Amino acid sequence: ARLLHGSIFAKVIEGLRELVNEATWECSGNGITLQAMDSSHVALVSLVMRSEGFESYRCDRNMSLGISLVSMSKVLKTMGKDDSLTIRVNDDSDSIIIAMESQNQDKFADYELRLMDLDSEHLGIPDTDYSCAIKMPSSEFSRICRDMSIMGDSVLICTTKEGVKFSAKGDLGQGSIRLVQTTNIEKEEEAVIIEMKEAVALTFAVRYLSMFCKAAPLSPQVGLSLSEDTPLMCEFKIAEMGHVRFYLAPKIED
Amino acid sequence: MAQQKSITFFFRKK
Repeated sequence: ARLLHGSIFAKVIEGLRELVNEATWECSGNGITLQAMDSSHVALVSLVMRSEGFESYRCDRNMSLGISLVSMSKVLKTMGKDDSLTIRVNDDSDSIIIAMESQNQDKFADYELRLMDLDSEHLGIPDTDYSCAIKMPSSEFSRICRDMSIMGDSVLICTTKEGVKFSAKGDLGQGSIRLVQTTNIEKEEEAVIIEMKEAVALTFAVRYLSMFCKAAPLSPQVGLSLSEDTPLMCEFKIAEMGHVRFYLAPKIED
Repeated sequence: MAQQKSITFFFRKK
């Protein structure tokens, strides 16, 4: 799998590695997918990178590759900003080859990372017709998570026709941030768009939402989909090639 | 107090 802009792949890894330290990559002719839960089984990430999004891609037989995302992140940090990246696994090999090339082809770096034998548990994510779909700038969402974490461990997300409200309370007191829907969309990247069938009010652990925000550099906009008593879906699109979707189980009154 | 649910509570195992 070759990417002209290797930095896209580095951003994907940076976006996942805090939530899941290691994961099994499923490779097929259609591309690369990954599904993994965090160690507490509260959140789940689902990654799709379609073959046509790569400069070149070939996969002769389906493979499951157990990879340490922490190690891969270290290797990818050695990559130059404009380097291209090729990822390769040879038949019957127990390692993955990560090759980087500088833009003017005067530097070539090769790394081999040992593959891991991982016990991965696969979940079926049901198709959900969410009550609310919010789009907002990724940077805004990151900031809201950071700001809400000052006040408490949990954030309550409430949507109405007018907008979306994030609130948190704790020992210090309480705080809230309300975003109203953008009425005059000039720049789509900066817009807040709320599609609502039903109002929702759901509580989530801010710590996980903040971890999802590590994937924010992938896309200028984030999508949040919500339904009562259903995990939140937080989506970052990966250019033309796919997406990273994070799911977070809500906190529910017993 | 709201209790944190597990993701496996919502998504079935394959």
